[in-house]
Amino acid sequence: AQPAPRSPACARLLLLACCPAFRASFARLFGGDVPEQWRFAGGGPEPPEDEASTSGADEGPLLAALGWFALLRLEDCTVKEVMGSPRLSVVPAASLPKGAPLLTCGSPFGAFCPDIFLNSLSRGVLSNAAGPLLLTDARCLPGTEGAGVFSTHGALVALVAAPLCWRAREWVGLSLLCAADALLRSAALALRRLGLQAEAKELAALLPRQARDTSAGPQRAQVLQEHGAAWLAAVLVECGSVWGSGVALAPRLVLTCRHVAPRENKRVLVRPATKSPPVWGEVVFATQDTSPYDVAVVKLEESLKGIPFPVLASYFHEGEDVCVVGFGAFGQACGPSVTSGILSAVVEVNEAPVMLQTTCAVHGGSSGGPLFTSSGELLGIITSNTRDNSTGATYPHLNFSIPMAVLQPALSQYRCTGELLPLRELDRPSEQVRVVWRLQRVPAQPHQSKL
Amino acid sequence: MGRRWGPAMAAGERAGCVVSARGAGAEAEGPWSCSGVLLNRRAGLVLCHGGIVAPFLRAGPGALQPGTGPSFLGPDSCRDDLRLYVQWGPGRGPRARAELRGALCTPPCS
Repeated sequence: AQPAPRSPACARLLLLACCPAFRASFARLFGGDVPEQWRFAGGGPEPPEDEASTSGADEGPLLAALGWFALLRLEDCTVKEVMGSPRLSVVPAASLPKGAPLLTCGSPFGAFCPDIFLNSLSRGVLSNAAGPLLLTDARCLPGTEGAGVFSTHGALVALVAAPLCWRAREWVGLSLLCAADALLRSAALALRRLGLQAEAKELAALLPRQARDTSAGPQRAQVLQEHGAAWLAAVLVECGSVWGSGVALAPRLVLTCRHVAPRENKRVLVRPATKSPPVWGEVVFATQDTSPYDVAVVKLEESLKGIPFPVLASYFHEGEDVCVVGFGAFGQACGPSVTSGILSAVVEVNEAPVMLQTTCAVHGGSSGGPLFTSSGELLGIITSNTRDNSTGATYPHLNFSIPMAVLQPALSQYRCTGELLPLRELDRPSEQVRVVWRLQRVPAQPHQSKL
Repeated sequence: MGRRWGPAMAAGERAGCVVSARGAGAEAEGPWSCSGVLLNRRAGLVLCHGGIVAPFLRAGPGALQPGTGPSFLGPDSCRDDLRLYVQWGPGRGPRARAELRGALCTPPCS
């Protein structure tokens, strides 16, 4: 049983404020991307029916107003209510690194049965950021538009702008957020212009000192986001018109998927997640199409700099916290996205892991991206998410990775001697491994009759 | 969820609210509702999604479309019949726990 919500209190509108920087980031990331058919909705889990429109007015008033927030004042706020109410604090979104844990607190379905749904919690991480436009993999539901998103310290980070989004009718599994500090600054400015000085002061007082100083913020944040995080080993791999993700294992060695870099001797362009310039490389090895291991190895012409090369994991524990890093969904528009989850299954053949499954959201374009433990050890590389071919539905939260334990011996030998022969063994896995990757049952004992 | 999330959960429950908007008898216009954040209880300031009042804009929801328009709209931009309601929980603390004891005796949803 929960404490019963209070009776609704009347409120009046002070202003509608839009965060211009949020709108600008939104237009940059989604606006010019018509072929990708980005859709945003507060409706059900299926994408809106009308395919002709992209995002915007056709999807209801909540979506037409994406990036707009309403500031209200309660009309019957009592003195009793004030007693013992700690002040809400706001943290600058730019000070949080990608992968930082977040908690959303909203009411699914809005005012429908608040006794049951008020302040429902959901956990995730800061998946990506483009200015004040943030993305989280915390599961948000229709009606949570406007919900608060908090850091582990209890500071307000952002408000939910759109709980659900799709790309090319594929549910992306990320929610759009608007940074609270940017929004409050916009609202305070608007209040001053409307002559509401007292309210403007109240909003400004919520902002921490560094968030009030907009000039120094973004640069400091860039340093924070790029300092020593494991996800910086993720790279974008471009091979002709095809692109995907990869992971840098050494200054001149990148691992990716065969379906990203399919042909040996083919030149590829590797773009680091840092601000470093792109580097050309050559595919020195790609498994054959008949191999279940979808792997390619790229040797770079120049060394990658400023990247923390990952330590390979030696243990695979089902249920442990993991994260996936990939350029899926946005490509190079705003760097790689981090999504969190757990290692949901470790499939073994002869007591050796041959396939990993996670609950992290994985999107098209994340193939080849790294799968990390919470301590930053590299568990494997992502090869695919799941699609139901009969319905066409994609399930981003069920995905498959090749464990590093499969690749590590051959890669070590290649790094030491330049010898490709051990990598060629990946073209000849056992039938049991092939069966697993065909999503068939591992043959064990013959079925016994129940008669 | 573990202790690590305690401060975030407490802040969320303290600040979380639901906002509803209604017009004067126009069934086609709602009811509209969304989540919100109680920014400051003393001042009674609440921030929520702007879409909640979009159906009540005098100039129509098109006033919010991206373009050359202003980055804010005052209260006069909405019709006079707009009524807004905010509902929030008691949050945590001794007072909330006292209310919880009372709530245990009543059905949670009528």
